[in-house]
Amino acid sequence: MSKFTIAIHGGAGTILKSEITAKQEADYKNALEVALTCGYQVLEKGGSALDAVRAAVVSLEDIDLFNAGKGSVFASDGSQEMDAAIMDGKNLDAGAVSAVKNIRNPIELAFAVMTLSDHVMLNGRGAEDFARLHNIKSEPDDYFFSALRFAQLKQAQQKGEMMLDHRSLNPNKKFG
Amino acid sequence: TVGAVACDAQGNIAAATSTGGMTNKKWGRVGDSPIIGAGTYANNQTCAISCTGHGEPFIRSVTAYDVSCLMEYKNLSLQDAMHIVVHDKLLKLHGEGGMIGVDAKGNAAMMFNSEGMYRAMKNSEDAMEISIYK
Repeated sequence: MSKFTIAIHGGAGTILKSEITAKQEADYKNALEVALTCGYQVLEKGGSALDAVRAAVVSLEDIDLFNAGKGSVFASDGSQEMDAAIMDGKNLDAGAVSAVKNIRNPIELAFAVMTLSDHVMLNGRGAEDFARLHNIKSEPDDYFFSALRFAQLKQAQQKGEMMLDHRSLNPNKKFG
Repeated sequence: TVGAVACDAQGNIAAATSTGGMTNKKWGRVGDSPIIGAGTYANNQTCAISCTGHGEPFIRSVTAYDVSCLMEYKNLSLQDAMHIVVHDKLLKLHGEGGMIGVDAKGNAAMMFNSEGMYRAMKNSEDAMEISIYK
């Protein structure tokens, strides 16, 4: 048995070091530790790397702190359009989805594309139809709503910009 | 954007990435996260990679696969290959962000060229790290 390892990342949605509170920092570190543990426990029990990354990402998607799943940011039309991909290094199998709405865990849909279809990547409404066919869990719009994300959308719309996970809007950009 | 990479006790590796994209995005914009080779890649012979950041430069430089190619063709370590891609190639395209990676020996690396990148790793030799900022 060789060394086993897991690493995770999470984009928090534009909270800079100068702006974060001690409580927020603790919340984010706790969420990272929970997700890390979810994945690590799979490996510790002899599970596969593929199942470990699924477990960790599902954990990150299920909390509203990170920009994925429940915490996804708003697109310009006020919806959440989510993307996900998964790849197995053992056989180069891969699955991906893009621009899907109301899917609780897009990574599980990507896994379903990899394991249950002849394709690598499905998009939009077709991917959502595929999710329904295979009983991938969906959630209503309310599940994905957060006041912070909505405020970020309004701020971005006022500036006429798109906003990355890790960078604030350009404070110097002017209009007119 | 969130993601995970792992190496199991059998030496198999995998990568997964998931995102809500960019706030206020339009026109059905898709970033690198769902694009195999750009934001996500895994190959037992080289590495498993999950990326986060400004998607367009990651797509243009096929970032995750590029790390794998540097390991395969130039025999670089995971750490060295990721360093070239994140701190040299991506920066030339003004690409902000970074990536996490593992190889089939269980070595891990987490490399970013911007400030707020929330990340964590743990292995069976009791190494553990949870970090937010550079």
